[in-house]
Amino acid sequence: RLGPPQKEECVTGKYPPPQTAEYQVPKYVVNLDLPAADRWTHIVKERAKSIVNLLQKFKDFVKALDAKLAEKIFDYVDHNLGNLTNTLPQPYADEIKGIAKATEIPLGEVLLYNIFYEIFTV
Amino acid sequence: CTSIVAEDPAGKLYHARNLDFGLFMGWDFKNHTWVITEALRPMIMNIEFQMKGQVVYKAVTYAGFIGAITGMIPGVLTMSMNERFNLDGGYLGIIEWLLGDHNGKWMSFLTRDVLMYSTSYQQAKETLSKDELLAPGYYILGGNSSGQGCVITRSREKSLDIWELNPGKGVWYLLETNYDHWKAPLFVDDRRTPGMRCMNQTTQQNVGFAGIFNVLSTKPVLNKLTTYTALMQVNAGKLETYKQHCDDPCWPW
Repeated sequence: RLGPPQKEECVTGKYPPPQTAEYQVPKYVVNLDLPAADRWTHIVKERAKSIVNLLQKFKDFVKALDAKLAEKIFDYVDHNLGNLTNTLPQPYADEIKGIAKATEIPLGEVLLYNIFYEIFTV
Repeated sequence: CTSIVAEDPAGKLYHARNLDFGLFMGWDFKNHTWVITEALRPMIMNIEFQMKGQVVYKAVTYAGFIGAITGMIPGVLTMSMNERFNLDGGYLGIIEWLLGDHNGKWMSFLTRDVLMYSTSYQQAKETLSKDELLAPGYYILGGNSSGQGCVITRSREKSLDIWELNPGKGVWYLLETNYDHWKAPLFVDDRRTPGMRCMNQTTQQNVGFAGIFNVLSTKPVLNKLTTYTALMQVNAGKLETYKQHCDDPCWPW
C-alpha cells in the first residue's frame, strides 16, 4: 500500500499558519553590492551546522546503499569536484567558494549541494 | 512540487508553490518521514537581494543554496521551478559540462539571472523558453497584469510547450506538478487532480493567499516531501513562506 487513499476533503481555514517556529521562516538580506564571495557569509556562518547536517544525512544515505561506492564518490567530491566550480558562471562560482570558505565545508560538497537539481532530474 | 498561478476576478495575479524534495533519499521508519526532507525544513529562508539598500528581487531558498527555485521581482514578475524527470536528465548535462560543453545554463542560476536582469514578464518568458539548459524542467511564470501567467515545459534543448492563462476563456489558473500538463500524471503520484478539484471548489472569487494556501495544504498536494509553501502577489511585492508538515495519515509523495 502506497499511502492513504486520495479521499481528502479540500481543507479550509489553514491560513495563516501559527506564528511559531514550526511554521515561520526567517528573512535575510543578501547585499549584491558586496563581493560575491562575501554575500552569503553572514547567513551560512550562522547556519553552518544545518548545512553540515544535511550533507551528512546525504552521505549516510549513499553509504547505506553501498559503503565502498560511497567512499569513492565522496573522495572524488572532496578532492576533485570542487575544481568544477572554476568553470561555473560568475558571480555564482565566487558565491559558492565564499560559502565553502565561511563554513569550512569542502568546496566539492558545497558545489554538490548547489547542483542537486541537475543531479536529481532522472 | 506543485505550482499554481491564478488570477482573481479583478485581474490580480497570485503565484504559489509547494516545494517537495527528498524522494527515495532515506525513509525514517520510526517517524514516517523522509530523512533529507526533514533536514531541509529548518534551512528554509526568505532572501531579499538588495542593491544600494533597495530590494532588487526576493527568493526562497535553503541555507547554503545560492540558486533560486522560487522568487519574484516586486511589481514585475513571479517565478517558480518544478522538476521534470526525464531520462535525458541533468546528469547528462553535467557530463557534457565536464567534457567542456558550456552552452547549457544551470537551472537555478538561470532563475537568479532572470530575477536579476528581467525588466518584464515577456522578457523573462523568452529567456526561460529559449536558453539551452543542463536539465529539463518546468518554469512557472507570472506577470503583473491580467493574463500574464504560463507554464513553460522545457527539455534541455528547447521549450516543448507554453501553457498560458486565458481568463477570457475560463482558464483563470494553471496548476503544474511534475508531469507534462497534456499527459496523465503517474497514477501513483496524482497531485494534479485533487489540486485542480480544490482550486475549482475554491472558485475564482476566492483566489487569494488564504484560498490557495488551503489548496496547497490539502493532501496529497501536501505530502511527506513538502518542505514549504510560498505565496506571492506581484503588485504588492508580497512573498510569504511557511514551513509545511504533513501529519499521518499522509502520502509519502
